[in-house]
Amino acid sequence: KKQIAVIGLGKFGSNLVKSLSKENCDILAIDISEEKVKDVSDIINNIIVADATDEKILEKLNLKSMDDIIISIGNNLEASILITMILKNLGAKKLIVKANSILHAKILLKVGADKTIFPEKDEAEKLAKSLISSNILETITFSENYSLIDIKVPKLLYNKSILDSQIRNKYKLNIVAIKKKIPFLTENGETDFKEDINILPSSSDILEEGDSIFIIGYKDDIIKFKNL
Amino acid sequence: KKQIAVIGLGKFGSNLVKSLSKENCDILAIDISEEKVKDVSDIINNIIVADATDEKILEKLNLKSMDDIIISIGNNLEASILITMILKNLGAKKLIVKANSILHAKILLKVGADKTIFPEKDEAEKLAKSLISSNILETITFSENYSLIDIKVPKLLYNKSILDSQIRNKYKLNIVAIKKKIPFLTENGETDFKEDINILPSSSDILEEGDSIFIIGYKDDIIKFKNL
Ligand SMILES: Nc1ncnc2c1ncn2[C@@H]1O[C@H](COP(=O)(O)OP(=O)(O)OP(=O)(O)O)[C@@H](O)[C@H]1O
Ligand SMILES: Nc1ncnc2c1ncn2[C@@H]1O[C@H](COP(=O)(O)OP(=O)(O)OP(=O)(O)O)[C@@H](O)[C@H]1O
Repeated sequence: KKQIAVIGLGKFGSNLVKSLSKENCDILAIDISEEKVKDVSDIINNIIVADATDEKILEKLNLKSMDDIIISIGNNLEASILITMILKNLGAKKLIVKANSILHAKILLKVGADKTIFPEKDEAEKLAKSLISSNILETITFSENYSLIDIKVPKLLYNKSILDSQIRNKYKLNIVAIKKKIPFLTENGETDFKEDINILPSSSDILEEGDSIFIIGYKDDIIKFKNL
Repeated sequence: KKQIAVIGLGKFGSNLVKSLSKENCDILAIDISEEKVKDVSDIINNIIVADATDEKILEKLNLKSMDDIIISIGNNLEASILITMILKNLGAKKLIVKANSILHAKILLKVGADKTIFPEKDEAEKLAKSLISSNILETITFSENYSLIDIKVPKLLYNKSILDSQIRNKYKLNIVAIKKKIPFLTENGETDFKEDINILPSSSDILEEGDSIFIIGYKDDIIKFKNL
C-alpha cells in the first residue's frame, strides 16, 4: 500500500487529501493550523498539527519511509523551500512541491524537489487552449458522452488478437494504445520489467494477461466493457 | 478573431493572459491593482486598472461583445459573485469564473456563471490519480514522447478513405476520432452545421475537406504530419 504524506492543507493540499482518501493508500497530513487539521479529521486519521519547518519534528516522523511527500504550503515561499531542503537531506524518496511562480519552481528543483506543480498556471494554460480551439482533451475526455480510459485486459480476451477480440465491432470501442510489461535481465541477472506503450497497435497484436489497453468509446459501452 | 476578457490578474489570471497572448485572439485585462496591470503591460496592450465590481465601469466597457469573460478574483468571494451577477445582467455571452471552494462554485453557477474552474482541486485530483496508478492522460498526453492532437485533414488527403490515406502505415499515426461538420436545415430553411464526432472510424470512412482528425503518435511523426 502506498505511503503518502501531505504537508500543508490549503485548497490544494486538502483537496489532494480528499482525492487520495478514496484510493488505496495510507495518508499522513501535517499542517501548522489546528483548524486546517480539524477540517480533514473526518476523512483521515493520521494527522498532525506541527510546524513543518521544524527539522526535529520531521526527523521524528521518519518521512523517508514515505513513497511520496507532497509539500503544498503556498504563500510562504521560504517555508516550502526550507522544508524541501530538510526532507531531501533526511532521505525523502520523492518530493513533489507546489510552486507559486516559475522562479519558485526553479529554486525548488535546485534544492531537491523531484517535481513541482503550479496548479494555477497548468489550469490557465489548459483553459487558454480550450478557449481558442477545440481541444481534444475537452472534447473527448470531458465530453458528456465519451470516455478515454486505460484498463487491464479482461480475462475473457487473454491471448486473443485485437481483431479476434472484436473490441471494435462487438464492444464498440477504439483501442488507442496497448501497454505491455516487457521483462528484461538486469545487471545482476534478475528479471525486471519495463513498460512499453504501443500507440500504433495492429489488428494482429495479441492481448496478454497483464497488458493494459487504452480505449475510447461512449460512456455506456465503456461501462459494459469494464464489467466483463 | 476571438475577443476574450480576463478580470483579475492573480496567478491564474496573469498566467491565462500569458497563454492567451501566444494565441490568435484579442485580450482585454482588468485588475484593481496598478502593479498587477503593470506586470502584464509588456505582453498585452488592452489593460485597465479598475474595480470590476463597479457596474458603471463594466457597462462602459461593453463586455457583452466579448466571446468569453474569465473572472479570476480569488480570495474575495463576494467580488467574484457580484461581478458574475452584473455581467450576466449586462448580457455577457460566456462567463467562466474561478472558484475557491465547492460551495463558491455552486453559488457562482446559480448567479450566472456558465462554467467554474477550481484549479487547486482539479490539479489535486490529477496528482492523486497519477500517484496511485498510471494515468492515461499523464502517459499519453504529457508523456515526453507522444502527442494527441486534432488537426484539419490536410489537402493531400481530401476524399481518401482512411485506409488509402495510409495515415497508419505511412505516417505512423493512430486516428482516434474524426470530427465532421454535418449540414442540416434549420426551421427557417437555412443551412447550419452541427459537429459529429465519430470515435470508431472505420478504414473505409472518407476524409473530407473541413473534417478534423484526432491523431496520436510520436511527437516527431506528429510534427511531420502537421507540415503536410
Ligand atoms: N510551516 C508550516 N508548517 C505546516 N503547515 C504550514 C506551514 N506554513 C503554512 N502552513 C499551512 O500550509 C497551508 C497552505 O498555505 P497557504 O494557504 O498559504 O497556501 P496557498 O498557496 O494559498 O494554498 P492553496 O493554493 O493550496 O490554497 C495552510 O493551511 C497553512 O496553515
Ligand atoms: N474588485 C476587483 N476588481 C478588479 N480586480 C480585483 C478586484 N478584487 C481583487 N482583484 C484582483 O484579483 C486578483 C486575484 O485575486 P487574489 O490574488 O485575491 O486571488 P487568488 O485566488 O489568490 O488568485 P490566484 O489563485 O489566481 O493567484 C488580484 O490581482 C487582485 O488585485
